[in-house]
Amino acid sequence: MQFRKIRLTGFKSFVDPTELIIEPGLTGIVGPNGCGKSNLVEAIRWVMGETSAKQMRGGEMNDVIFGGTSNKPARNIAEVGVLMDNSARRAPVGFNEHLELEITRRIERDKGSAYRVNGKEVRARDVQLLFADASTGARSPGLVSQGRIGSIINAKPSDRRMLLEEAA
Amino acid sequence: MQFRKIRLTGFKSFVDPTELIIEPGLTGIVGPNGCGKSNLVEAIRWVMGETSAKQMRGGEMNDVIFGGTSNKPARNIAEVGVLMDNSARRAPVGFNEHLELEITRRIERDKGSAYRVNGKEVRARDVQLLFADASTGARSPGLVSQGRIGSIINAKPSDRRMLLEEAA
Amino acid sequence: GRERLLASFGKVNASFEELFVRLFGGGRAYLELIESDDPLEAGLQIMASPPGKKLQALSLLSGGEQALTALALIFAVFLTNPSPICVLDEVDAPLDDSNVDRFCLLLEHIAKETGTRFLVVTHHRMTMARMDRLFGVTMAERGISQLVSVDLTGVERLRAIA
Amino acid sequence: GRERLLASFGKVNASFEELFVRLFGGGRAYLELIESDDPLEAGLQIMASPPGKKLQALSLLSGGEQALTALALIFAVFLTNPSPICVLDEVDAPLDDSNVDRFCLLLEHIAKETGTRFLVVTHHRMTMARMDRLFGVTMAERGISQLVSVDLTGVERLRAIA
Ligand SMILES: Nc1ncnc2c1ncn2[C@@H]1O[C@H](COP(=O)(O)OP(=O)(O)OP(=O)(O)O)[C@@H](O)[C@H]1O
Ligand SMILES: Nc1ncnc2c1ncn2[C@@H]1O[C@H](COP(=O)(O)OP(=O)(O)OP(=O)(O)O)[C@@H](O)[C@H]1O
Ligand SMILES: [Mg+2]
Ligand SMILES: [Mg+2]
Repeated sequence: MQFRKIRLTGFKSFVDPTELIIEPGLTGIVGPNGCGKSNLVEAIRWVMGETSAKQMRGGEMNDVIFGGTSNKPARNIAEVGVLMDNSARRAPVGFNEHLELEITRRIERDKGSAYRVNGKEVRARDVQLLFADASTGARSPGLVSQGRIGSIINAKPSDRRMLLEEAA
Repeated sequence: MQFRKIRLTGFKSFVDPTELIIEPGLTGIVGPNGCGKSNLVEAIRWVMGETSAKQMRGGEMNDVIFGGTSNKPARNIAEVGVLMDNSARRAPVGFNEHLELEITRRIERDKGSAYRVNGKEVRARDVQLLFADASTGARSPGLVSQGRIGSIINAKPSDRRMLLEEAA
Repeated sequence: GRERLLASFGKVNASFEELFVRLFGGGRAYLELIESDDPLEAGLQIMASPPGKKLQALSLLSGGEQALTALALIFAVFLTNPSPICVLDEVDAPLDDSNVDRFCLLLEHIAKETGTRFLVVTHHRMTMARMDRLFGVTMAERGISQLVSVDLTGVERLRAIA
Repeated sequence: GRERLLASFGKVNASFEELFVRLFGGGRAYLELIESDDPLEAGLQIMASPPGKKLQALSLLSGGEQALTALALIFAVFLTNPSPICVLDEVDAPLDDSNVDRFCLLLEHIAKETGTRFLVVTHHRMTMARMDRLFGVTMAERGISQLVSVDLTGVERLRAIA
């Protein structure tokens, strides 16, 4: 399975529908401090089933919904979708009949998250297993957040060992 | 009192005698990773009487002495000197007769540090008080080490309050 | 004990509010003592809203916004008792160019107001361009550092050493 | 449990030793389990010697050397089970130009070997110059992010947005 594109609406500072195409090789993301680059990174983690609001720099999961500005009111719904290419037909059973897989996660304020794969409602667990099967996921070693390098450097040796446990 | 220059010999990666002139305004220090910039910063902290080896990224104070390379043997002595201008005659009693003050700290492997002011041997405490009187010193808020910003951001609120206590 | 801490808090907070606006070119921020009525037991919370954004706790700001806010706090404490020397080791690492510009303006301002001499360790080309002079640290011989004077007009040559 | 961790340790360590040399252009490093004979209780210690320098624990290296070593560890774990996507948020912040160059070479190498697609958030001009394409994130309207395509030849214009 391979990533094709990410779509965000109402997710943190990305209030309007936004689409990021994921092409082969190296794609750079640039911009001034506070413009939303890490928010974009968090959207990818979130749609893959991240359950800890703390990992998203929030106190609760509602915090990922666009909170409003002085000119625009807050929203009540946030949605992130990821389009996967499944032409190699390696997706888990139950999801493997399609050439493309669209996984979406939608949160409604105070009502929690709902997940869909190609429009069909599934549980968070199904999405987490789907991505784990594709060697990725919210806790993948390949998702390196902005504070991660610092916390590896400053970690106690016993905490660092847990890095290995995730690889085992 | 104002800083004029810093001299280092045998201090960490600065094995040969090195002199840094401290002029008015803004002086930039540049160079590749690992070339010795933070070592220079630590030398300034050290000569002002820093007592914690941990603050110098070491296990013990001997670690500030040049440890040798594949081509050069380790040294047994490290010395840092700072030349202060005292033309405003504001230095503490006992040090105020001179227009210039040279404070040096010298460490001999396994024999600890010796401090001198204009050649006369003094205690570490005298040097710490001298710099405190000049509104500076090893724990001055004006010495911002490489990890400091990160630790302020990640600090627990009670630890951050201690910042204020140092200012009080 | 308690009065001194509260007086110091008031002084640092006033300075912090002003420095934040200088560094961000707007917005507002303030400090608050939380978790206890006793200031000697309380925690120091930082609330900040960069220009045009909602007021939030420090932890919800972006990486660069957090660093710039922490710098405002460091300088606020510094200015309650300015030192003749101020040494900054790579504090500008997470900042973009416009924030670095305001950061350098603040250093120039403090240098002029208090006579403080600054040593600024940096990898940022824009910071280098704003210095009065540059010293390069090199390791021509492995493991051995040497200090060299760097020509300010030769900033492009710095690509090789920084 | 124990065998799996030891097998994983062996695999990650081998990969780590090789990646360290690629990122530093030399030197050597290795991982070791310390503080306990039981691997499930042990700590993970990192020993490293950048080219020409003594072998030391991670804590004694410079800021940039520590970051580059941590990157070697992250990629060593990554390569035991390569993911189709790898997202790196400002991991190059403390690196100088020559280390950034080797870092980008490694990303190109991994992309070619495993088909992994990389998203690299960066403020570093040299990293931007090595990307296959660039997207800019802007906040033209305060507090609201928009994604724009950035022309690779327009890197100088990036001064305004990064
Ligand atoms: N729920 C939300 N609604 C609206 N805005 C939000 C929300 N959550 C966070 N933000 C805003 O998003 C901004 C943070 O963006 P982000 O962390 O992505 O910046 P960045 O581009 O990574 O910057 P840096 O280069 O400093 O790391 C903050 O200004 C914050 O106010
Ligand atoms: N006692 C010592 N003797 C010899 N070399 C030492 C000693 N202590 C530290 N070093 C060396 O000094 C180097 C660290 O230098 P320093 O931390 O000043 O780098 P830096 O220029 O600040 O780099 P960065 O830009 O990555 O922060 C390390 O390579 C370390 O091996
Ligand atoms: Mg960020
Ligand atoms: Mg350093």
